[in-house]
Amino acid sequence: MNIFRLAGDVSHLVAIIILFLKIWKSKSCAGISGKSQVLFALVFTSRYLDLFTVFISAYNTIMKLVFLVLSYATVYLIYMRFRGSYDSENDSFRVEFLLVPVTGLAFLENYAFTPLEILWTFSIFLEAVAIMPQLFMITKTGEAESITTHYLFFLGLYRALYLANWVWRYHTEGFFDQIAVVSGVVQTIFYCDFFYLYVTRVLRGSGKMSLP
Amino acid sequence: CPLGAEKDEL
Repeated sequence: MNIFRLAGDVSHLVAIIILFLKIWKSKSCAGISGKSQVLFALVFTSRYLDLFTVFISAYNTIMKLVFLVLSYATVYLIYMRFRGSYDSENDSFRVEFLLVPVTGLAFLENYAFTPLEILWTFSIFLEAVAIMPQLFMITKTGEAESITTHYLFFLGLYRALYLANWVWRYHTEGFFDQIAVVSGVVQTIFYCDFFYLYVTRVLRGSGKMSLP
Repeated sequence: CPLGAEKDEL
C-alpha cells in the first residue's frame, strides 16, 4: 500500500458517496445514467468474487463490501426508489456495444483461463468503459449539475492515482499488472475531455457544466 | 502478472 493507492481508494469512495448522497438527498436521479451505475455494480460483482476465496486484509475486505453495497444501493435508488425521476430517454447508450466486446476480450486476453480470472479481466475491461453511458448522457442533455461533475472528477481521478500507484510499485517492487495498467490508461484517457471542461467550466466558471 | 491472492488492489 502506498499513498497513491490510498488516495485513489479514498477518491473512489468519495465519488461513490457523493453520487449516492446527491440522489438520496435530492430524491431525484435526474441527469444520472442508470446504465453506468448498473455497469459499475457489475464491475464490482465480477471483480470481488474473491471475497469468498482469499482474505487479503481487513481494509481490502471492508472496502470491497462498501463498494458493493453502495453501488447496488445507488442502482436501487435510480431504478426503484426514485424511478420517476429517471431520465430513460436520455440514458440511451447501447450498453450491449460495451458488454459484447469486453466479454470477448476477457476470453482472449487474461492471465489464466479460469472463471475467476476471466471474470476479473472482464471487470477490468468493463470498468474502463462503464462511464460511457454517463458521458454520453451529458453530451445529449448538453449539461451536468455541478455535483455530478464533482462525482465524475473523483471517479476519473481515482484511476489516474492508480496509474501513479502502478508506476510507484513498478519502481519499488517490480510489480506490473499489464491488463490493469493498459485498461487503466484507456479509462483515464476517456476522462481527459471531461477533466478539461471540469477545470475550465466548473472550477473557474459558473459551477454548472454546460457543453458547447 | 498477479494471480489470485496477489491481487491486493480494489
